[in-house]
Amino acid sequence: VRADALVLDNFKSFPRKSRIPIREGFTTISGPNGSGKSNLIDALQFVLATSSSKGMRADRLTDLISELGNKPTASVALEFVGTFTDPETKLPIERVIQCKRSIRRRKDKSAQVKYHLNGNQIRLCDLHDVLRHMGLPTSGQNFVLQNDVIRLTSMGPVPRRQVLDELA
Amino acid sequence: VRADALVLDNFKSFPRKSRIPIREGFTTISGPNGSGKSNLIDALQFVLATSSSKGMRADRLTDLISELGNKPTASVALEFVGTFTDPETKLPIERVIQCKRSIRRRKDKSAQVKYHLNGNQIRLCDLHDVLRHMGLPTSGQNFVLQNDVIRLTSMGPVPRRQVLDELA
Amino acid sequence: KKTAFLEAFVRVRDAFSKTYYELGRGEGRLILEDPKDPFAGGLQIKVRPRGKKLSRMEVMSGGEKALTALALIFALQEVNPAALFVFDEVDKDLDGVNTKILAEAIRRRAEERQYIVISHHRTMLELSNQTLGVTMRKDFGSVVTGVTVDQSVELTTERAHAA
Amino acid sequence: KKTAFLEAFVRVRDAFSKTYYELGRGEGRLILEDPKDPFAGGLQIKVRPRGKKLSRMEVMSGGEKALTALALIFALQEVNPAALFVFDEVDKDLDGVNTKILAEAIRRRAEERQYIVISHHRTMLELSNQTLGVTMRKDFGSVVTGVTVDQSVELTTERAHAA
Ligand SMILES: Nc1ncnc2c1ncn2[C@@H]1O[C@H](COP(=O)(O)OP(=O)(O)OP(=O)(O)O)[C@@H](O)[C@H]1O
Ligand SMILES: Nc1ncnc2c1ncn2[C@@H]1O[C@H](COP(=O)(O)OP(=O)(O)OP(=O)(O)O)[C@@H](O)[C@H]1O
Ligand SMILES: [Mg+2]
Ligand SMILES: [Mg+2]
Repeated sequence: VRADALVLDNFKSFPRKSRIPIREGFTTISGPNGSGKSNLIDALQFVLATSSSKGMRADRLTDLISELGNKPTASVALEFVGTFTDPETKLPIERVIQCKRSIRRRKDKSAQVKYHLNGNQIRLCDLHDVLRHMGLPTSGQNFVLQNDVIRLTSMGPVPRRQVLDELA
Repeated sequence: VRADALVLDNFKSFPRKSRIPIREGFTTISGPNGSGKSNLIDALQFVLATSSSKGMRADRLTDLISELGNKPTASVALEFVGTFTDPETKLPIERVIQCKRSIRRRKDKSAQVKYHLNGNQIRLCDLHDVLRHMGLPTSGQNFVLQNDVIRLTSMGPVPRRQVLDELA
Repeated sequence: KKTAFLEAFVRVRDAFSKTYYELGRGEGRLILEDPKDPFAGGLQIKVRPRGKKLSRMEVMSGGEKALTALALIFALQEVNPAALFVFDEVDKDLDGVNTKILAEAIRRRAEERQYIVISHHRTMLELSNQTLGVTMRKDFGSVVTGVTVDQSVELTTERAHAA
Repeated sequence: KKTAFLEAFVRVRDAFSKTYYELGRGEGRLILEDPKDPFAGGLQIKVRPRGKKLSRMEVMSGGEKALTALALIFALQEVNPAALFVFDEVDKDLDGVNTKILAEAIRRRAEERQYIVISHHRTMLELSNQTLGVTMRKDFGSVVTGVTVDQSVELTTERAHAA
């Protein structure tokens, strides 16, 4: 299974619906300071539900809704391509799977969050089951965020050991 | 007054006596990782006595003595050029002033530290008087060390205000 | 719990020696402060960068420490593999030579998994399979332009600021 | 003590608005959380990068935060001047355009004082008056080679790794 595209809609500095292809292999992202590069990583963490709002540099989840757009909702979808065995013909076929996470700011400023898999609403624990099954990250360990390297180099011996605890 | 040269002798990764000219204006230092660039800044902090051993990335002062050399002493000298009025002729003359800090590791591993101004031994408080008089840094505020910028950006509001306290 | 930890530790320790050697031809060792009761102590990292003597993480330069941390990250990723990894400006402490070594290490791993790497270093962009440019347009917000390096397309937005 | 602090604060606050504007044409403000009793509260930084809305330090990007911190450092240096300033890789979060803006700001200040700046960015080296190259020779230790950029001497050691 591999990621195929990330689709942002009114998320952080991306008010317009943007579909971003993710190719196989080694992809680099470059651009000026403040242009929205790290926001794309936040979008990935958001749809995979691998981070808290603080880890996405937001005080509350509703801060992720773009201030440049004019609607109270935001969503991020991730499309995968996987090879499955067709139950009838028993032949391998490529299928596109889409998981999506959306958020709405209610009148009382609280957040309503929903998860969808191929258009059907599911719970967060179901989403994580599906992701784990496809070998995709369900914890933040696969994300090395801006300044994480410096944090790792200046940790003391005990916090450093704790990084291994999560593995066991 | 301006700095004119830095002379290292058996200090950190500089086992051989090295005289480094410091010109007027904007000097950049560049080189591969681990080549000794930040050690030059540590040498400046050492001779100006503006930092603790920890600020120079050493557990004890004796760790500053080069492990690549084979003597138990290290020293750093800073040569300044200043324009002074000659007491007799009342004309402005340029004079070179040298301040030097040296360290010796004793048999019991403790450190013996000495300060010299133009060859005459002086105390640390006299050195700081002379430096202050010449407009040279006597506190670490003029040194922005590796990763200080990131530290400043991730400080909370109170530690950030404390940076101003030192100014008052 | 202790046995599970020790098992994971041995695998990360062995992987770390290999990744540290891969990133700089040096020797790297992970050492538990208290091997009998690992949770009572911490984890020490002792490395010998090529051509230097053994030293602890604290005495090394900014770039040497970053390379050590990256070797540990790769070792953790090998022990706990996934299909997608993301790096956000992990090369900013590295000089040109070490950036190239890191880019090559990523490129090798990207044959089996997807790596998404944000970088300002031209060396990193040139060694990737494709580069996405992002710019901020006033009142429009962030815009992504797709561009493929392999066909050595002149990256106008990239060249201008990746210097 | 309080009066002395408030006096210093006003001078740094005014200097910061100027240096923040100098580094990016934006608006920068320093605000005391408790103006009546400054020691009871902290210091907030509110900035409006050019073309964006007002925001706090926490929401900004890595490069935008670094530029804000550098504006504060310059403001502190203006209020408490000295003859010599040292910067160790302060440009590593900056893209090419912002590195050039920072290099020009240093060059202007270096007409009256000495600035010593360690950097891997080619843009920073090219705008300085002179560059010192440092290399590590096995068993010899660190060696400094002097070189002057102004005569556009080809910096072989620099070019190779400053990419
Ligand atoms: N909810 C939001 N609505 C609109 N814009 C937002 C929102 N949240 C964050 N931003 C903007 O996103 C910008 C930061 O983007 P990001 O952190 O992705 O930059 P970057 O490209 O990673 O830059 P750098 O190279 O400096 O790290 C900020 O300027 C901020 O104003
Ligand atoms: N007392 C000492 N004797 C010999 N070498 C030492 C001593 N103290 C530190 N070193 C060496 O100095 C090196 C670090 O140098 P320094 O921190 O100046 O590198 P740098 O040029 O700033 O690199 P970077 O670009 O990665 O920041 C280390 O590799 C360390 O082994
Ligand atoms: Mg970023
Ligand atoms: Mg350094």
